[in-house]
Amino acid sequence: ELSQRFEDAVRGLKGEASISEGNVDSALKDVRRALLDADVSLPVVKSFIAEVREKALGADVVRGVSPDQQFIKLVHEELVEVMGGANAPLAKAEQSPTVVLMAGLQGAGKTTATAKLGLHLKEQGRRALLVAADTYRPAAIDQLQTLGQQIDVEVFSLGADAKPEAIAEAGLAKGREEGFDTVIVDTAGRLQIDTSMMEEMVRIRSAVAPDEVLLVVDSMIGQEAADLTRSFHEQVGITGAVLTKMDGDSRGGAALSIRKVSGAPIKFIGTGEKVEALQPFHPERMASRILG
Amino acid sequence: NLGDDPLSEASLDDIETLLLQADVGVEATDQVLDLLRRRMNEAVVDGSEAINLLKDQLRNLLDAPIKSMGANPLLAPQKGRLNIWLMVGVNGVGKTTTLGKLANLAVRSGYSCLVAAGDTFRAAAVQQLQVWADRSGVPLVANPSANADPAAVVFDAIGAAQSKDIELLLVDTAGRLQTKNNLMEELAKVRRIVDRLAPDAAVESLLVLDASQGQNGLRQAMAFAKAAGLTGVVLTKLDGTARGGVAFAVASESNLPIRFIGAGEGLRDLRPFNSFEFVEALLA
Ligand SMILES: Nc1nc2c(ncn2[C@@H]2O[C@H](COP(=O)(O)OP(=O)(O)OP(=O)(O)O)[C@@H](O)[C@H]2O)c(=O)[nH]1
Ligand SMILES: Nc1nc2c(ncn2[C@@H]2O[C@H](COP(=O)(O)OP(=O)(O)OP(=O)(O)O)[C@@H](O)[C@H]2O)c(=O)[nH]1
Ligand SMILES: [Mg+2]
Ligand SMILES: [Mg+2]
Repeated sequence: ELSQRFEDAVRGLKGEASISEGNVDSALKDVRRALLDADVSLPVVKSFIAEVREKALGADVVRGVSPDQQFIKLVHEELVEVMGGANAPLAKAEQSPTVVLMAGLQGAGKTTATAKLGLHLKEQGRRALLVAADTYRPAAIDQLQTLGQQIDVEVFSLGADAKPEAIAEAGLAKGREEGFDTVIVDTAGRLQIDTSMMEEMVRIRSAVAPDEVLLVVDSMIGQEAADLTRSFHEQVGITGAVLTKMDGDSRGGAALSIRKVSGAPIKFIGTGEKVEALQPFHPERMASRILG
Repeated sequence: NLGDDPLSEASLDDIETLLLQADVGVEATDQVLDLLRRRMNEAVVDGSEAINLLKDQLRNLLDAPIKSMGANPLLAPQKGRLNIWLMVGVNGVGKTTTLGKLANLAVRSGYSCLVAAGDTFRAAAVQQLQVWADRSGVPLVANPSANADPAAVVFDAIGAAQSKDIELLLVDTAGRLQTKNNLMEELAKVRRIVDRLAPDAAVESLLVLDASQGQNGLRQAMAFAKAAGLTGVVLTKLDGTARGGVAFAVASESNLPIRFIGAGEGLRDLRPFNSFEFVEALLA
């Protein structure tokens, strides 16, 4: 288990006078294994370990703090720092409506997150319009409309025969005309290597000029998280992420990969299937979860 | 570059990187490397021999469950009797889509088929399955009332399948995280109903795993095996960049055969699992 491995890592440092070249590498080896077990992408693990190594060796000896305690604290702090310190809220444009575009792989939780954000905004006294622009998945538009009805938030679509970019554009127009302060566009799941679908995403993006592009990622995702984030960031440009299904027991190492690769903060986490199950992201809690 | 030079620590590093990035996991990767390292320490292992060693080891891990069961490597419904196949797994992995593909495969292969809408919870789950069923002209059994008991739908579907001499009943279930005890108990209840109402049916309980997921896949397999009595695995989304390496841990720890591969969102994007092809793609 991760926490066991982490204890093993620092066992090598117990009884040592300080963290040194001689003892740090075996401790780091265990941290590396722990992060891989937690599904952090390998290149991200490597650069993180290198940073921790530098800091550990450069750290001043703290009186009364044993090296193993100092090491654990350092790893934890470094994780929290990489994942972004304080919580980052949803964008709010100067001129209404704020436009939010949802993107990600198939089954990540985009449609559910779209409704969750709609409810979250409603509870803040804001008026969101949800735009159903997934014309591929059977009953995708029905799904968002059903969720919208459950929370009494309006859903707009032109139907599955229209082009997604046209639906997005028309949704934005309605949002402006009818004074919604936020328009959230749900899109079809797509592979980052599907050229035509990624080009479509770029067209949807151009059509609505979003203030926020949220990459929705399943917290159970494996090594692919780094490549996925890089591709979406390079081709579409992401401003934030939503990490879903955090009510499970996955370590969620993707959180570190997403942040490292794109610099974008994770803004929310999904904590259940119900529409109320959305919470702001807290880096310290995520760091503890990744480290077990 | 792998296979050009004899096996060395450097090439072991390359193999480790490849396996780790394919989601094989730390422990399974270490086991593979240990075996290769032992061979390397006994004698010079030339490049192509190393690759074959690696491929054999990986293939054997995946084929072991079938070999140990003495089962048919190709899964198909048994003609002339009721077959009931349950699709189970966590949220969003591709259960409903896979079921749609299986219904199509069944019809094209000449089986009479029926689909049960066992997901009575999620928004538009029944409508989604209805579209898939319509694509193959397969009838759907569903309960239209809100938050119906999935057990009731399965009960009705089995009754319909038996009275119409259906050969393959495909049961869709709601996605559920294995940490939710009440939902796992709900699934266990569905499985008990199947066993009780159709004791003579050939039952397959298929865990659908998403190839893009990491190490949690093993935890899913262990938990779902307890609740739903698993007989096999379907690995989906292999058309993406993910290589599905968690399949090795699942095969060896839960002793489950991988039965089908999902490689796309279309009706025909399903094929029987082939360990040779899978390992080739993994090392590509
Ligand atoms: N337990 C849990 N389930 C979730 C969460 N978020 C979404 N889900 C479930 O995950 C599944 C997929 O969610 P969707 O919203 O349909 O995912 P999507 O990204 O829109 O899927 P596609 O449109 O097909 O790409 C559904 O069963 C949701 O109920 C979460 O935070 N926790
Ligand atoms: N690229 C790709 N997408 C797939 C594959 N299988 C399923 N999908 C997509 O994954 C998403 C989720 O599929 P579903 O069939 O709804 O998954 P599910 O397990 O039934 O989801 P829940 O019922 O909500 O738990 C959909 O967008 C599917 O089109 C596959 O093999 N490849
Ligand atoms: Mg969706
Ligand atoms: Mg489903």
